[in-house]
Amino acid sequence: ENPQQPIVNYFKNL
Amino acid sequence: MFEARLVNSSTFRKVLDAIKDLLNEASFDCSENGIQLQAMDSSHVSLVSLNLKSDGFDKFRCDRNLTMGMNLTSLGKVFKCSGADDTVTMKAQDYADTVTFMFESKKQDKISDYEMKLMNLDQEHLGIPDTEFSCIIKMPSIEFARIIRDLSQFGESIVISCTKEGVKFSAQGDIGTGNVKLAQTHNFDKEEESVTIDLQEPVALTFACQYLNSFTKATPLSNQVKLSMCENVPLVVEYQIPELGHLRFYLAPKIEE
Repeated sequence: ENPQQPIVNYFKNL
Repeated sequence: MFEARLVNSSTFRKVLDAIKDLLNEASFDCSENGIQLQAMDSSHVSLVSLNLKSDGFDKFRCDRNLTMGMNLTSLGKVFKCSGADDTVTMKAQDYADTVTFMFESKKQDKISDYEMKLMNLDQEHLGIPDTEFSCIIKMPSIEFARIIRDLSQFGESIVISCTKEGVKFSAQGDIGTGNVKLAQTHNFDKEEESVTIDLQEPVALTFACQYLNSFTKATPLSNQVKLSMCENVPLVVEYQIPELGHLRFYLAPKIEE
């Protein structure tokens, strides 16, 4: 199974 | 002073049921615009975003912006004490460390109140950019839940592929494969039963069943669910909460190695 990408990789931390 | 009154307390209870699998605790941000919540699940894989508009409440007052950190298990216990037809009023003083929930029965013959301790949560806020999605699928939320549940038996991931012909959900694993295809159907009499696809370009993305299944806990909130997809961008699974706002879940696609 491919690893699940963390959502923080896609959205900027404010 | 913060005060929000909702005639249908069951709506708030459904929101709680929809997010408690993913989140143990969360901050509810209250302002004159309403109540917002944004939180990642404990693995930081998915994001929950809730927006309840102030004008969707039967009474809403928020003199000063307020962030209320709550343990969602505790909040669930409070709402378990409410009746299905109860009205709920949430109240907190400025800078308070507790929030009060008052439940009133329809006939006004039973009133109960519960005070719950608030928590200081250090939560990250993520900026979600506006995205031009390749496809937006609207379909009955019950059908979506059913498909995810069925295909989860076959594998840990589901491929959602969308073309102008329709949308296909596929899973494969040790026991074999499963495919479910839905064609666009427009039912003008029963809008909630329609499957509609707004397609810019075909897209096929893979997502973890575990999270998709958690998202479908929001099914009782809305007849329809909206899936927005685009290459290399998190999937958005959106449930409109009638007259009150929306609950969105974001999940990054699995990347082929």
